Amino acid sequence: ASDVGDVHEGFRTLKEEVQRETQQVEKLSRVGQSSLLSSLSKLLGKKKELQDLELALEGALDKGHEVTLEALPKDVLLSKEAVGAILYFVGALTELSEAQQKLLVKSMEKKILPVQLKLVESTMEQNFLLDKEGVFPLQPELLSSLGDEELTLTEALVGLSGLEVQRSGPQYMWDPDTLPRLCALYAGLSLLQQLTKAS
Amino acid sequence: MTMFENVTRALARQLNPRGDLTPLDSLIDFKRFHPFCLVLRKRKSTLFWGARYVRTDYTLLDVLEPGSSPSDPTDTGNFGFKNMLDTRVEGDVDVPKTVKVKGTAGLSQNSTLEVQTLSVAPKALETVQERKLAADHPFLKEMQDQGENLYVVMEVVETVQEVTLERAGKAEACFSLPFFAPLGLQGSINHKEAVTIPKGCVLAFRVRQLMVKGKDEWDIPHICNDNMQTFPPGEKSGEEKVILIQ
Repeated sequence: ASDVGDVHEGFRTLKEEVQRETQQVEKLSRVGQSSLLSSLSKLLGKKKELQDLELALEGALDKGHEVTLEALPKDVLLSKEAVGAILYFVGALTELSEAQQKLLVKSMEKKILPVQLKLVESTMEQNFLLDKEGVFPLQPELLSSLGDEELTLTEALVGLSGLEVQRSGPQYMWDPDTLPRLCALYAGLSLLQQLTKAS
Repeated sequence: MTMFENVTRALARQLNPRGDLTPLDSLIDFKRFHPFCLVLRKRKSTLFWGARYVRTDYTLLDVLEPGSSPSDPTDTGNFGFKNMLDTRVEGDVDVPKTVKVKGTAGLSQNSTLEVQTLSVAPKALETVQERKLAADHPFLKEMQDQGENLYVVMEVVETVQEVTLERAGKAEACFSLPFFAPLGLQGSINHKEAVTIPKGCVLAFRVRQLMVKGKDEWDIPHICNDNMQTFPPGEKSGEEKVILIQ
């Protein structure tokens, strides 16, 4: 029981951290969130440009400069807290490979982010502090809504973070070395899911 | 994720699970992460995927007034490898200075990664601290103007021998599907990779923040937090805007 408690405690900390930052993004107007989604979508898959954005935002935050989001009908001036939250998520997205970033864009188009988020969340909830590799059964309903192509896309997205999902079974292979990459994927999925929901 | 990143991350996790040992991202930068090198930290800190450190072209010794340099700036310390490594480790675990790691992600069956730690010796730091900061050094001025924080590499894990890493197999089977061709993914992951890591290559490192006090006094405190600034607060440069362009 104690082990289970620890696992939940570890993941809960991440979840709360991500929720805190997501709440700052939620405070943006609908137009602001839509504009942010549009900006990020164009940068995903271009790691260098995403890193440049990260540096620019960080510099602006450090020096107290204004950050404006270009939007119609009117540009949106971002609060310091909103810039901090965006910086947090851009940091997570730059942790992902370019291939994963492109898969995220594709997943947005296919509207399967909620399923992917649930898959990553569920896996981490169960294994967050587990130090050993192992194969674990996957709740069949987690993937049941996905078609073949969407399933392949999802397998590739989480697989590139080191979470190997096999349809037969279904089951997944847990490797504790992959935890930081999965945490970054979880944060990235959480942001994009919020932004697509708001848009 | 490159093979090099895979290996350094796995190694950092083995040696220091959930600790402050930062894996190096890029093989090409390893010479800029030796002890005493100055680096910049990017990214809002989080426990979960760590900070990103960016190289600079300077070491702490470069930005100090001339003076005595420690003859041997580093020592290997007595690092408790044995308790920190899991069953995948074999070899000289009883020798505190070096350790061999087999079977880590990215290593082929026959590869062995032999690493050692180097850390700035307390006495070496004391010697260096007798020297004042070269307050007019252009690099320091630039960093101060930019409001950057500087960090000093204090400990590294480096390779003892050259090693070649190979990766093949799983990634090819999973992701070389025609479906991904339009995304340009096939080329990036559908091939075997091999990379040779030279002897003395830094794989992971620990930093401490450099704190400048007054004009030319400095310190490297043991504890730092996100609110600490390397340079004392001064006047901000002119107004600038960052615009997220669609």
